[in-house]
Amino acid sequence: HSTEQTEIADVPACDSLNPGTLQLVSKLKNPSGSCSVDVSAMLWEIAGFKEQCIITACEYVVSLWKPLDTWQWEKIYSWHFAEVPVLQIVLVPDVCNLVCVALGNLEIREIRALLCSPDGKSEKQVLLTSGNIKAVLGLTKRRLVSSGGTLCDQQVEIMTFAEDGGSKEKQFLMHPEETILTFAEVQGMQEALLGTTIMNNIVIWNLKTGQLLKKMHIGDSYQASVCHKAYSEMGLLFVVLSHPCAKGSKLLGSPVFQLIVINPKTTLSVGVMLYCLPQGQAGRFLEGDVKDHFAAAVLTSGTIAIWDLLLGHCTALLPPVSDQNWSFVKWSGVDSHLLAGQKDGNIFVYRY
Amino acid sequence: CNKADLGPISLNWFEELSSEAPP
Repeated sequence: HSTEQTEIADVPACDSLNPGTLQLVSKLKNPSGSCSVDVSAMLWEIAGFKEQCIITACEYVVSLWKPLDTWQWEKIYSWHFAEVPVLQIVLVPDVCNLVCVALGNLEIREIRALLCSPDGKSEKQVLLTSGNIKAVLGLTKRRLVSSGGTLCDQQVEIMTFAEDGGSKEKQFLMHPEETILTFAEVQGMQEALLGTTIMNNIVIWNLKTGQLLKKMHIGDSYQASVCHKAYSEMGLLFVVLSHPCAKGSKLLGSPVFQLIVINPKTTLSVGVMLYCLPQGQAGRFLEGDVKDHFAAAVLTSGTIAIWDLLLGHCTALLPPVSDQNWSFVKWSGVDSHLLAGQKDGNIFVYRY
Repeated sequence: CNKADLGPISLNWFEELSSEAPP
């Protein structure tokens, strides 16, 4: 009975930390004690109802938590991994009752689909792809893109799931012949896909035909940029990048995110906005998430910072809680909720 | 930023690049 108790999350006290516009509404405790690596929120159908659930990933176990009343959560499924640890959760939009995970040590070695038996009584996992995988992203229309292989034999593969998460089709995209670091969909353009590469290029594909449309150099000022969001407006491509390697300057502070605009026809680009830390705050981008016009980042200082991309400035700071640095942050799919995680497995849910 | 720095802009860039790129 005591085990069940530890798997139901606490509701925090009212006097919890409330910095800026962030309000703590819920906390999930990790009873396993192993190192926590990622969190995400997704719809899962339970007893005929689609519920907004939370997925937590520790090194060797991924768990699904369903909402109870009054911001409490109950763990209902857990998938266990014996040999290779979990690196990240990969959500596949438009697929219900299926989540993917990337497993590996420093680099991704496997991507697995996690699902349940048709009666909902037992967990299942299916190996989707394995090898030397560099980047992976779930796409709209039940698709998953991954890039991998050796230097001479790299592949960009699209997998399409059936509605029930079952049988799948495979298709290949033309490879840009340089290592792909991250993928990003172009909002509102379901057949366009972007990638950032190790050579500071942004590449763009046509997902329908598999064509590589353009390779666009964005300059050498920021290495290893991660693309978080892209949208097309008035014939131009707007891209939100984060800069793990950016150095701060006295004038501008430390740029954590940047908005650039690219003309895909000419491949010319210019910077539109730098999203810097407020004065007096130190740290570089460690990891983060962008949803709509809000960007959240965990900094090397252990603090989480939030920017309103339209206003152009940092709107909230969340310092470490209980002497524990933050290690990852995700926006939840509903409302403006922020899921903030610590290495020891505690997940805090904030209303923004 | 100045739009002129980006060269001629096309609203149908995706279709145009798709017709120009190798299959």
